[in-house]
Amino acid sequence: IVGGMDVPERKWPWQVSVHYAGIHICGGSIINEYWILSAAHCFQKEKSTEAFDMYVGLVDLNVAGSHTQWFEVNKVIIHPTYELYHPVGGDIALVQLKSRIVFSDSVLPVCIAPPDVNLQNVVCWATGWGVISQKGHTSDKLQEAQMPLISLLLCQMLYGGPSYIMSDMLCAGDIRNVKTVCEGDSGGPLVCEFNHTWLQVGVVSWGRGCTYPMFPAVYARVSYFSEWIHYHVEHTPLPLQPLPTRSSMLAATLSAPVTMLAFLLTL
Amino acid sequence: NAHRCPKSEGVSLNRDMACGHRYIQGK
Repeated sequence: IVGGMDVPERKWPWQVSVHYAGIHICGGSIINEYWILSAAHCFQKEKSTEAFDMYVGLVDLNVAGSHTQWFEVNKVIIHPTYELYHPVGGDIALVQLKSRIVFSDSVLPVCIAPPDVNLQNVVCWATGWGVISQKGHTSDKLQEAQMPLISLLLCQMLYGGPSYIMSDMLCAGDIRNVKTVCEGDSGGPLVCEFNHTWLQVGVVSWGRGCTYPMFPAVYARVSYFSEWIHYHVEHTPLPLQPLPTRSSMLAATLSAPVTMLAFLLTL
Repeated sequence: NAHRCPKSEGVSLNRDMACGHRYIQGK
């Protein structure tokens, strides 16, 4: 986030850090105890599902707090129109975790904007661990910034025509104060408050640079995809949980004293 | 799934947990 501020703990409890091979590459949001919403381009075909990790309950990328949880990925579902009608169109992905998220004050789901959401006069915020300056500096602390929504028509004019900004996209950014999302924020949420409830209206997707105010950031429009999201969350079977076997139970009974011994040896 | 939020306020994808509420309020 360029022009943002450090976030206090528990302020955005749905924020996810998507790691690939141990490095933060994208954001995401918790929508369900088994599901994360993110951007399709964070999960390019050449990337291996096994190398992804999802972190929730995190504010500082370098410090796992008492509320931090870590998850492996069971399945990634990319929207079927991704890259079909536009180089970054349909930029939305659903990530199913191998095990369930335990909710707490610091880890909670966000609501999905319905297809008929009215985005007039709402206050919206973007969050992420992406680039924070023109020089490409990053911050380990989660950043936030209030992002005014920009009408589709104005955004199309700024970018040079309707073929650049399609109906599955949404533009937002503080042009006057140069606040916007940047590299590394992709997949993260744009959320707005409606009657004390936070709805996710956008997924950070793309833009022409981060510091050219005339080119606001472009998000995947969540309301356009909400039925697809609901369909897959409701119809995709949960991951198979490994059943305890006689040998693994034996291993568990053995591993506890061994762990304890290792702990005592380190004292 | 139970949709615990009214449609106009967004949709919860959780059976037992209302979505979009946090325990602290921003400024």
